[in-house]
Amino acid sequence: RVVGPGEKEAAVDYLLQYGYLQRPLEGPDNFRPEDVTEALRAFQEASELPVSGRLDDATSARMRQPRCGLEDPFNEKTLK
Amino acid sequence: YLLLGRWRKKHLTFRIVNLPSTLPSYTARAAVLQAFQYWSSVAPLTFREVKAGWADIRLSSHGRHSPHCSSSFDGPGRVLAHADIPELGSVHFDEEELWTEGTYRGVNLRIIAAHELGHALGLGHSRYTQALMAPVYAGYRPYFKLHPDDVAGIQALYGKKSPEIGEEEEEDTTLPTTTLVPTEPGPMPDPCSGDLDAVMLGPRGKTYAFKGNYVWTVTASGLGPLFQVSALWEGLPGNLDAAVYSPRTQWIHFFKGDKVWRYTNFKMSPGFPKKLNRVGPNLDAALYWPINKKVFLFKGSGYWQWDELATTDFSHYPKPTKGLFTGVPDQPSAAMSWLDGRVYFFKGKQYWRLNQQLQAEKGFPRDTAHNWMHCRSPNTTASDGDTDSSVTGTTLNSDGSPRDTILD
Repeated sequence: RVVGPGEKEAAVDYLLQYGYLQRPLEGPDNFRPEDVTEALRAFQEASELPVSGRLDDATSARMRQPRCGLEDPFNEKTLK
Repeated sequence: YLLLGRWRKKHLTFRIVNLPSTLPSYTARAAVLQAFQYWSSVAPLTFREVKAGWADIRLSSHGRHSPHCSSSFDGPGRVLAHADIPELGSVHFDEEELWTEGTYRGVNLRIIAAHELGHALGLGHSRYTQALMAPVYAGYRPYFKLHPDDVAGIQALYGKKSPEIGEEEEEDTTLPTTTLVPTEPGPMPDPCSGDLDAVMLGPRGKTYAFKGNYVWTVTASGLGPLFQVSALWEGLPGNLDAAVYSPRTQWIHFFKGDKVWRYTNFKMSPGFPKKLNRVGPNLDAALYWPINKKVFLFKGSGYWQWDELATTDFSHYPKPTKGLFTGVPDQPSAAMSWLDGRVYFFKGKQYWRLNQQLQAEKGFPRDTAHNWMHCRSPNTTASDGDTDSSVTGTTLNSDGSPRDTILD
């Protein structure tokens, strides 16, 4: 399934908001694809979803579920 | 589990500043009190409510933007609530959510409050998706309890709950308080077991069932969540003998041992509990009979008829129950007049229905669990409310104005 730019942007926002993706202090504003893939993998693993690193339907659906506003601790960088 | 911090004391104060408006205030309050008790039942924590001034933990509800909170909410769905880690103590609920209790609709306030209190006590999000501290709301669960990961997390911060709680910490005791008594709640009863301590058709036509330290509501569509009795009626013990609500006076009387408690809605009347002097202790059951507007108290094979608003001469009581209520068992567990105008008696796992002449109807006794508690068959788990049932929902009217005469 082709993921639209709006859906991808929303996913990145989600990963950023909940601590899976860290905006670098220096460098370009755009995230590298491998950073997004790594964040998606962490989110999928934490959500007990198949870990693919791709934005599939199950991952998108999970991101739309109601939740707590606090960040998640499931990113290795965050834990460090 | 992940630990984000901890309080340097175990006796904490809390203040309910405001709660979501989609729930009646007493329901929202009971949900929050129960949320505190999930944590205090497994860790040596106590929570004392203050009505004004500063508190360690402060609960409030706000919309998308609040002048008092830097984190905005996003309307219905998505983010439901947020909280600060120790020792900050803010817990905020999104005012625009459909907050509910006892139903699969909307978002359960009790479960979300317990989750956010977990943050306020120092827990981060759990990787167990079934844990309370999982980041995503897993939906309403009628028999909710903490996940072992939640328990392990809070005990890693504050230790295990021991029978006696130390007094080592200093507490600010200068503010007016309502004490949330830390108690051992005892085992949570199974409504499908069928046996009850007491039943009551309460205010606004709500049917309450009591067993052990817990109470739950019974409706045509299912059962409400189990609350500790003291979470709804502050100061009331569990393991009650009998309960009765009088639409005539709006009073609820609870009986246990040689004591009687009186409440109006959920507020205890001044001077109660009182000692039962004029009727026997350890009553079996009580009911209000709308035909003569009297309260009937049952013990063994006898009954007392009591007029709440007049001085009753009890010298001719107790009278034989069978002389007035034909075909009902001695030593009933519970009794009530119900929405359909019938009188019901409960004993063991069975119940009896009486007609207008107060005679037990043919075909009774029947199974309480099946017909009242929405259990599919005797001794099975409670359904979510789509079974057929004899329970219907209308509302009783009240009449008369209270004038205090006492039963002691």
